[in-house]
Amino acid sequence: TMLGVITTDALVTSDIWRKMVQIAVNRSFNQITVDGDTSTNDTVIALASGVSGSSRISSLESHEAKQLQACLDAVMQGLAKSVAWDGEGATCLIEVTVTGATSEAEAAKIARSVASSSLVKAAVYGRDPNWGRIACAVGYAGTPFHLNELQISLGDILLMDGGQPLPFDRAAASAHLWMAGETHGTVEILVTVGKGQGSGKAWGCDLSYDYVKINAEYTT
Amino acid sequence: ASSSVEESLKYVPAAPILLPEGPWTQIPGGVTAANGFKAAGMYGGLRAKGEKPDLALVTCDVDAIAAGAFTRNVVAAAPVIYCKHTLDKSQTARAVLINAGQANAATGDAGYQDVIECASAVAKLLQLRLEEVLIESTGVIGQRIKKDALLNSLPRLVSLLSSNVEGADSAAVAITTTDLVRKTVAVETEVGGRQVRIGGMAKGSGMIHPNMA
Repeated sequence: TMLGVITTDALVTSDIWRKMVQIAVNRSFNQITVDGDTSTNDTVIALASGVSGSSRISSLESHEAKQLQACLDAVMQGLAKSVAWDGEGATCLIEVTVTGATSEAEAAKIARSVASSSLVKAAVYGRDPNWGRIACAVGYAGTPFHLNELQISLGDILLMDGGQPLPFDRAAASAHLWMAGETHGTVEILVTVGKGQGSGKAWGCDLSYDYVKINAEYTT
Repeated sequence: ASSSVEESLKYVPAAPILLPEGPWTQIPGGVTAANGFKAAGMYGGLRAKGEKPDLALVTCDVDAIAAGAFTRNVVAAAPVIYCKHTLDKSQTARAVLINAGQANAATGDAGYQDVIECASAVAKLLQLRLEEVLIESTGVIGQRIKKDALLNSLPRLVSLLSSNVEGADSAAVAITTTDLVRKTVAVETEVGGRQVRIGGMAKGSGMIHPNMA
């Protein structure tokens, strides 16, 4: 289960605040995954006291609303990434960035498909730069794209371009994964699916033996 | 109170800071960083094992504009159903009570009644209306809240409320379950020429694939 409480002293009308919170949730908590199980209890409550003395925000299109939205997104993303980083049994955070999609929503869908893949997660735990599993998860995300525009990188290492697998330094790619695992750091997976303006991110973690151990012992 | 806070922090270290870069400055504090908020966390005897804090309260000094995002799982926990109903009726809230230990999910009508009783007790202690109190629960699914332990702990929990960083940290610890770190962050930024603060806390480690609306 993930729970969250967000507070701000900004002054904002009720309908705008509710819209802003849903947008931020979609860009953060709804883009994380640890094990693919959606809880019965997931909740984020966001409270705005309005005592900062700032002017009241009553339009999503106003400059002030955009400033507050960006900050709200950042706070929720920071917390959401911490949840994924702390996934049960995880040795590292996986950050998937998708660009070139037709919309933010499409990009987000692809990113989460990759972050959710048990095979990608297990490959990361195995320190295996398995571009095939990443490509597979991009493919079944439910978003059409031209295969010949697919590009996949692991950190700075390009694994696939123009839909074609590339020769790459397997030892260096594996070392990127080892380093992240040893330091509980971040593995970066970058995917491009075209030339659209839509981009999105999702966060997950690797899948280790400890995940099964923890949940075999945590019973209803 | 100070020793209680130190005691709670020893259980769960702070999470690494994973805040995106932008025109904001990270500041100390989590849910209490923004003006008008207080928080507390304490052990109330709800957990099956150990004495890690398991009860948190966040309050606002004024009527706060309230928003919520909730799981779309059809088998929603009693606190989720309660909060959705409450936010349908009310645009503001003054308090959020959170317990760890029992999720109060798949607990039927009795579980829903437990939520009402817990929210009512908080409302009475803080002299609020029932619809100004929101509830979140986490823990073992299928178990009702240890209500007596929770209700007995509320007066002390209220007495621990503080607007400082320690209040926010102890609340962040109290909402954890299998988490290895506490997740809390706060930033300050400029909105329309005025300094505005946003803070927050979260928990989560397993059963994580949110789909909230």
